[in-house]
Amino acid sequence: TPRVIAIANQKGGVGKTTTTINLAAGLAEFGYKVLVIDMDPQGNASTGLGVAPEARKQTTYDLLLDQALLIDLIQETTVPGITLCPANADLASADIDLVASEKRSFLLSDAIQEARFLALGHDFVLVDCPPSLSLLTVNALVAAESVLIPLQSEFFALEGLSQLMLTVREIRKSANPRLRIEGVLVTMTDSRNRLSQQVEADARATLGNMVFSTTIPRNVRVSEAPSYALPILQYDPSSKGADAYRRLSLEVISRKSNG
Amino acid sequence: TPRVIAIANQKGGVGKTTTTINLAAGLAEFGYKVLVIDMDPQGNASTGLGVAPEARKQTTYDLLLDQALLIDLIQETTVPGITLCPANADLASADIDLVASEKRSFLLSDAIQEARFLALGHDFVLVDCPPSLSLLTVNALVAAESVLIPLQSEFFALEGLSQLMLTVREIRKSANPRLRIEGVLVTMTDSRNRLSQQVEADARATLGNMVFSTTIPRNVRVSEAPSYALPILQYDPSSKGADAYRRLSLEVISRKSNG
Ligand SMILES: Nc1ncnc2c1ncn2[C@@H]1O[C@H](COP(=O)(O)OP(=O)(O)OP(=O)(O)O)[C@@H](O)[C@H]1O
Ligand SMILES: Nc1ncnc2c1ncn2[C@@H]1O[C@H](COP(=O)(O)OP(=O)(O)OP(=O)(O)O)[C@@H](O)[C@H]1O
Ligand SMILES: [Mg+2]
Ligand SMILES: [Mg+2]
Repeated sequence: TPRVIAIANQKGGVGKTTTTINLAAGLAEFGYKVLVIDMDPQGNASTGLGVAPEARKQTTYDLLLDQALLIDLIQETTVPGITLCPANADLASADIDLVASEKRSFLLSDAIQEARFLALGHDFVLVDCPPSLSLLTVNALVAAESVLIPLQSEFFALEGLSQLMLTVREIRKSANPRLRIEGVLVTMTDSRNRLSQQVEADARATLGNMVFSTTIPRNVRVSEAPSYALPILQYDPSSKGADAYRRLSLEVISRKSNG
Repeated sequence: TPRVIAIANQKGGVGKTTTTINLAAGLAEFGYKVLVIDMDPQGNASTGLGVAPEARKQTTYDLLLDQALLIDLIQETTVPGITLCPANADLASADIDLVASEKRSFLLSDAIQEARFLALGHDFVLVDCPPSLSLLTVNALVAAESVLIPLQSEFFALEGLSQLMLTVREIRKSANPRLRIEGVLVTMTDSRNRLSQQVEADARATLGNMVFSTTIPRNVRVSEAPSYALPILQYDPSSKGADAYRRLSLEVISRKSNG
């Protein structure tokens, strides 16, 4: 069965979507079959992979609310090897729409474990989460075997980390005993910036091996790529951003074998 | 009665908290009495104004859930002229805790209209919103006379704007007829970056006068200031970031007189 990784952090703008898209591209480049599930009502991962808003007839909302089958929602993207279950603004009402449902935290997990989807033989499922610890992120953490936490190398970034770790521990105790931390990824680093180096040093001091050795540098080509509906690996394959996400992909692939 | 401005955008990391803190500082520098209400469970505005997590005995959560009086929650900050109603992670459960409450969208509005608070004579109340269109942001939009929308000069930023505008229109029709757009503030601009200039040009082309003439440049001193629990105006008064937030404050002050 596929490895399911949630990409989550309630702090906004830390690189969750950018990491989901570019890690998917790195894994696909190494020959893995990857599904991206967009759990964010903003739909940025859908846009960044070339599925325009008007092409999202059925979305993750239908998966959660209408028991649609994942195999019916999956679309092609601009990148061979990566498929997508898109999202749009409807998803924003999922919290309220599902408040009475007993199984509301397990809907995504059930959808991924469904036989017809498993038969497609994906190697990885990456779930892009919105910037909150709401029901959408909870669904992703219940469905996932691990969570990858992008951590922007900025002052406010470390502040929310302990809350996120608490939530992960609660989910592991109550709903998903296999949930572990895939790793903490320091993003938008700037070697000339004292604060950025400080945040990375603090993260390594407090989290140790949980922090990926790969860090992602701030690189304008990375922020340009989504406007061409391409990951950085396709938009500018020799950029510093593309290199960093390839190295991250290798770390994610090899972490598994260390199980 | 005070001018109440919500600082909102469901896109994460666009500069909502940074703008709330530094606009408050600019207004205080011109002699206005300012209250900041932190509506974000991350509590970044509280930290950035020097109220540490252990000093937040009562928070915005108590205002919404326990009918606490705003006058009992207000604390001093590191800046004369700015007081704060702090937030912590408890606020994250407000959506679910309040789902059965009839008045759930009006709780903040009622708290701000309360006589003992009004008697304190604040000139401005700035409400820092979390990165979502949940009940917390809805409360801020119902309580506010206007909404200031930080727009990061990046590709994904424009995508969420139409959804936010729809929400503002819905709130104006259903709960708060006086709600208007204070302005759209282009943040983290970089004059050497083609994409940044493009996003600003697009914003001005589609939104016209709604966009403040002041833009906020990306300035590392701005991101360092919160680690000293100070706004940029106090941390580095002659920096490009401080200048920009002073100019923004003047625009906000003068917009009112144009009514
Ligand atoms: N390494 C990088 N270099 C330069 N820009 C980056 C980098 N990573 C991300 N960005 C840019 O920073 C912004 C925030 O990134 P992104 O949207 O991926 O964060 P997010 O955590 O998904 O945000 P949200 O919380 O809104 O979902 C985007 O405009 C993106 O293009
Ligand atoms: N003009 C600027 N120059 C440099 N860095 C900035 C600037 N404005 C904001 N930042 C930094 O960018 C990051 C995001 O800003 P901020 O936290 O204010 O955004 P936000 O919209 O409040 O985020 P969230 O969606 O998580 O609430 C912070 O680390 C902040 O210090
Ligand atoms: Mg995102
Ligand atoms: Mg904020």
